[in-house]
Amino acid sequence: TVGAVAVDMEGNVACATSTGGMLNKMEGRVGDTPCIGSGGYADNHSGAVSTTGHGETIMKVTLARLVLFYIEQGHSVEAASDMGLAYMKSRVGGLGGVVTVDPRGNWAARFSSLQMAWAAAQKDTLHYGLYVGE
Amino acid sequence: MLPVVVVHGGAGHIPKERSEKSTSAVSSAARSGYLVLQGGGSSMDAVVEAVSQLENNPAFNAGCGSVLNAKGEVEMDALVMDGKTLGSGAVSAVRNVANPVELARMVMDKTSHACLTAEGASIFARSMGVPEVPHESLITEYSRMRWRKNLLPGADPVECQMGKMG
Repeated sequence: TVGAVAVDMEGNVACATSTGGMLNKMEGRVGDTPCIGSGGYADNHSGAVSTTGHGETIMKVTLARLVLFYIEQGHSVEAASDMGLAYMKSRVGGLGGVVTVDPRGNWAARFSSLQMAWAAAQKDTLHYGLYVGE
Repeated sequence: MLPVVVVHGGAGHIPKERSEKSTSAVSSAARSGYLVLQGGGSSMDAVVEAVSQLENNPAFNAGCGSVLNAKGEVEMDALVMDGKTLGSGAVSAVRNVANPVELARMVMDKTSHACLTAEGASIFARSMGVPEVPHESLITEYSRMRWRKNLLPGADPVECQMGKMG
């Protein structure tokens, strides 16, 4: 799965997610990616999220919308992302990752899996990582 | 408020030999998306640009390089969402399209629907003049090798764990 979130000069947010699905999946299986609130969500009031990970569990907790609910409650993008992933892990045993922005340009790339390749470009600075803590 | 683009190339286990490729590809995609913003493009333009670039990179499980289903075929899903209007578009189980994310954007821009699936998505793609690409062009040696390995009884548990990450 690949995905992106962005905030433009006018403060509008957007998300996009794309996937080939799950290795050796059943023909016709559809995971979280094309489902609003699961594979991604974007709302100028709270932010935008693109998700990756175990699709069936992402769908059960509507992970993208869940992260934005936490932002609406006043949590930072980083804390909201971690809380969404932690809920998914504890409630349904799912692992995954998210990239998140809020309309002010705060951003996070967080994951509960072993690794997630991510990168962020802001103010002519490029940030990137692969392992937890990078 | 600072414009920003953040991208991911998927969660899971990334084999050592592919980690450098993955990191440089997500960095390049984030840079490309950011260039779109710097040029006055919208956040939607930026995310579609970044994701299209990743779909075209065989190092990732989307577009070219997608994992294969049980029959050894490619079925892809994609979604876009615009935070200004809450407009969204998606496609699922789509085949023979190089960039499902661009097709998802067309669903948002050109139809009143939220998601088109399988053959319906293909018919829509044809009606929009989206070029059909050969199925084989989306399949890499790596994805075929993983598919074969995972068919074997007692397949590597690390490989199976990877496969659970969509």
